[in-house]
This record gives sequence, structure tokens and C-alpha cells, in this order.
Amino acid sequence: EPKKGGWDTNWDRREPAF
Amino acid sequence: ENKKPKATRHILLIRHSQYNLNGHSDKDRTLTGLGQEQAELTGQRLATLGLKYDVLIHSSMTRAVETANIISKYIPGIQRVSCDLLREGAPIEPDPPINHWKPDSVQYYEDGARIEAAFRRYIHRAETNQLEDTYEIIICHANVIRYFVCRALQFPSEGWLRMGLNHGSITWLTIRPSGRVILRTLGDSGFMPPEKVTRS
Repeated sequence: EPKKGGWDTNWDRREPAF
Repeated sequence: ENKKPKATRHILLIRHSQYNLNGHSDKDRTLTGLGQEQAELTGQRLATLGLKYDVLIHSSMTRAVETANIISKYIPGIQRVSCDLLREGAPIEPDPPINHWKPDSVQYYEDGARIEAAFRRYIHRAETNQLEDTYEIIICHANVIRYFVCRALQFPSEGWLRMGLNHGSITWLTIRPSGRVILRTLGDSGFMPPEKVTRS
């Protein structure tokens, strides 16, 4: 989970780690 | 490694040119003479950048189609795609609100879902099978572009109306294979002579 106010690395649902 | 994106996507969002606001329906809201000149200038600018464009996607609204017709003259052979999702609308209630534009809740509900769907369709990192950087042109509307910018940068979506875009302006988003997003230019119309620049 991104920290509050932080950058969501899986913003486009294409982050390989997920 | 095969499942990791490798290429960068450059997305150039173009606001359509000036159009006739007095038209009864969308098909009557065609570009003005100045709007046609603006589209010519934007097309020349895109050609001067010397980039290899992969596709030109445009809203199905008349003013966007006409803008695309003019711009595509300067990028011969480019693939063109029309899209209903990119039509103008009310993406989300703006904060702070403005007095002279207050769509009802149904408008936000319908348009908001459609414009969000457009964002998810077009604004994302490269697919894993994309090997080279791409340059994609999307010709659409001010509200749509401003909403896309807020969403791409993970700024509050309600802030979309805090920005303004000139007719025929270029907004350039770069999306790295890591998912990092860079807004390179927002509403660039510096290539137009000042007397040709309009917003409404």
C-alpha cells in the first residue's frame, strides 16, 4: 500500500510486481 | 524480465481549435476560420518536432474531427482512430466550483465514468511487448485533457479546473517503463503568434 500522499506505483494496474 | 515493460510512451494531447459556439448541435459546431488556422499551426509544429508518430486518436466530436483532418495533412500516412470515450464532458465536480458552469449530478455520473474509461484506455505505461518508444497524438477536449493530467500525476482529480488550455495547444505526457510519469509541457501554444491564441 502506498503511504498516504505518496506515489502509487501500480496506478495503471500494470506494475509487474503486482 | 519478459513481463517488464521496456519502452517509453510519449502522449501528445492536443486541444481542438476554436469552433463556432452558436451551433445548435455538435455537427453545427465546426471550426471557425481562426480555428482552422490554429490547427494548421499545430500541425506544422508537430511536423517540425521531427518525431515518428505512431497513431493519431481523436474524439468523435466535430471540432476534434476537423482539427484532426487538418493536423493529419502534416503527418501523411499516420493511422487515425476515432473514439467516443474522448468526447467532451464533466469529469468530476471541480473544487473550487465556479458559478457559471454547474452540470447536474447525472452529467458527472455519466461523463465521469466515460472519461475515466478513456484515461484507463490511453494513459498507461507501455505493454510488455512494446520494444521501441512511441509517440501518440490524442486530439480531444480541454476538460478531458485536464482531467487526464490530474490523474496521471496523481493530483486530486477535483483540481482539473484550476488549469487552462489554449485552443490547439499541446500537452505532452511521458510515461516511462517503470510507470513514472512526467508532464513535459502543459497547454503549449508558444508556437502560435499571440494574435492567433484563444481559449474560448
